[in-house]
Amino acid sequence: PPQTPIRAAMYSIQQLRGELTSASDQPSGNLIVYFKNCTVDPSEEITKRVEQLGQIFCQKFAEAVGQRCEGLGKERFTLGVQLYYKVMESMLKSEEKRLSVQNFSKLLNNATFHTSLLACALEVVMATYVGNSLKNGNENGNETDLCFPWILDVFQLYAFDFYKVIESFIKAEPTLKHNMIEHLGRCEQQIMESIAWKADSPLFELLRQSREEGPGEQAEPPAT
Amino acid sequence: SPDYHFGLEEHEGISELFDCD
Repeated sequence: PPQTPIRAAMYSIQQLRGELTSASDQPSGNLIVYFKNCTVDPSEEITKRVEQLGQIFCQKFAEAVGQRCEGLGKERFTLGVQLYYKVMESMLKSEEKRLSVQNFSKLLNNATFHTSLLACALEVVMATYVGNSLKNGNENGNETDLCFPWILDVFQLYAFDFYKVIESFIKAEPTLKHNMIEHLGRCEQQIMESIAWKADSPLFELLRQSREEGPGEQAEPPAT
Repeated sequence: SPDYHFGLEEHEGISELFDCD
């Protein structure tokens, strides 16, 4: 049947759910093998962090949309966790092929990596639903408050760290629709053009360090 | 994908971005 904007948006929610029907909100067997291959097994920390971030997410979601929607927040968070574990497994497989290593202990014990990855997965879920409510014509609904960069504030995540996962996320999740890839591209642009330059951004410290390392480290002469 | 400008080099990936290489 012809696609109306609502049907197209609903379709993308159905697609998102469809893509995730076989994904679990627990680490898969392959992921557990990666965890076991680490010098320090990150399993417990990952499970604990997902629980903690879940509580924060549901609380902030209820505050933004209304207490009666807490169940909705749980539902969205669960979808986000499914996508988080799915993309993590795909990322590790491609890194294993690229680097010919199986021990990802440093990466998998890096809390910022996990928080950024989960935030990106939740941003995909939230943008899919918000896109739907916008198409429904209720621009004034509370859900539009949940647009990017809402998720950065919820997880107290630096935009700079969120930025790091975007490209690898898109490469690792081939089922992302073009409107979602465009959305993540816009998030990236928004970070580069404004959010990353907030006063407390770690970017300034990194720039300071690179300047201190001196001209020897300058990768390119100004002329280029 | 025409919808996104990929900027990472062949030798760059998520491990390098999080200083885990």
